[in-house]
Amino acid sequence: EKRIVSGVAYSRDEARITLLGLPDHPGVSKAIFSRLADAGVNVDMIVQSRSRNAEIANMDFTVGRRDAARAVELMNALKDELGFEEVRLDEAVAKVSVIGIGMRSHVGVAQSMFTALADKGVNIQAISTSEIKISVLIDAAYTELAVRALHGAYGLDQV
Amino acid sequence: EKRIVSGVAYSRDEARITLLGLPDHPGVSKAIFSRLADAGVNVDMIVQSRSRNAEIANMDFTVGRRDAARAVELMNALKDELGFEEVRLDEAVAKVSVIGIGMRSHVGVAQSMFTALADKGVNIQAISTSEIKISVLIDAAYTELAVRALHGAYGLDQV
Ligand SMILES: C[C@@H](O)[C@H](N)C(=O)O
Ligand SMILES: C[C@@H](O)[C@H](N)C(=O)O
Repeated sequence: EKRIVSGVAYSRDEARITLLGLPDHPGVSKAIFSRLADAGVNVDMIVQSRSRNAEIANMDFTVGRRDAARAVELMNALKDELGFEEVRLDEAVAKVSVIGIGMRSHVGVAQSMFTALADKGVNIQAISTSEIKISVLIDAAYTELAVRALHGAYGLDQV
Repeated sequence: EKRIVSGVAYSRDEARITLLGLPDHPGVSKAIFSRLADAGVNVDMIVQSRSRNAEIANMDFTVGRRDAARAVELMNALKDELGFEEVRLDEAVAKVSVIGIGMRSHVGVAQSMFTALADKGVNIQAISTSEIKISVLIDAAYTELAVRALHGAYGLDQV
């Protein structure tokens, strides 16, 4: 497993927007991202998962810090139109990613990555995956600790 | 924007596991993915976002269909130990992805992808992003419709 991971990346230029209580029917995500795209707001992570209510979804997305206020404003303007409950902003987040080549299954890297973070007491606030990457959002104050823990877990700190 | 998207991929060999009411503190994700890794269950998408309760998170992950029953069994066994509320299984899902090179911001591709799906009435059940890909989970019955709509949106259906 350790040979699969080629690097650790992080970004502190992230602000996280949470949309709570999205009606889970077609057209809602279209409206959200059209509004952001038309306003020139750049979006990095998008994470949507279920809620306990089958008709409701919650979504997190991240923008660069300079776009945070604009994104919140745009989402608040959309709230009544789309009928969702709440917009929240968290500017104290950082994105940390483990990069691997050919992660056909993410489970091994997830285990090692989440273990390294858990063992340092770093809370995982959001998770997103792709073939070459697992990204998490954490409290920005833990960035250096998290990156060092991951370098250690994957032997990337050896010279 | 259209030139950025190079392809559309899909997989029907997906079953989605939803974990509701996860205590949002370090060690929970470590426990979940260690249990799955040790059992040899392959995991593809992992999506975690916030819930309205700041101390609770919800998570969706996908496994291959043949691992679905095992994954549910493992998660149910973990429920009391970790203190989360519920495990749900949805085997009628498909993963559809739009692949782009150098998507520095996802917002343009998100807009076009989610518009194409919304305009065909395809509901987006989960979203995950990376630098080269936006993946969604949809009802498997809509797979062909969704893939054709996306090919059309990005001009990938022209011979
Ligand atoms: C919540 C949102 O993703 C909705 N399900 C949609 O398809 O737009
Ligand atoms: C919910 C889960 O991701 C938890 N926050 C953890 O760090 O393990």
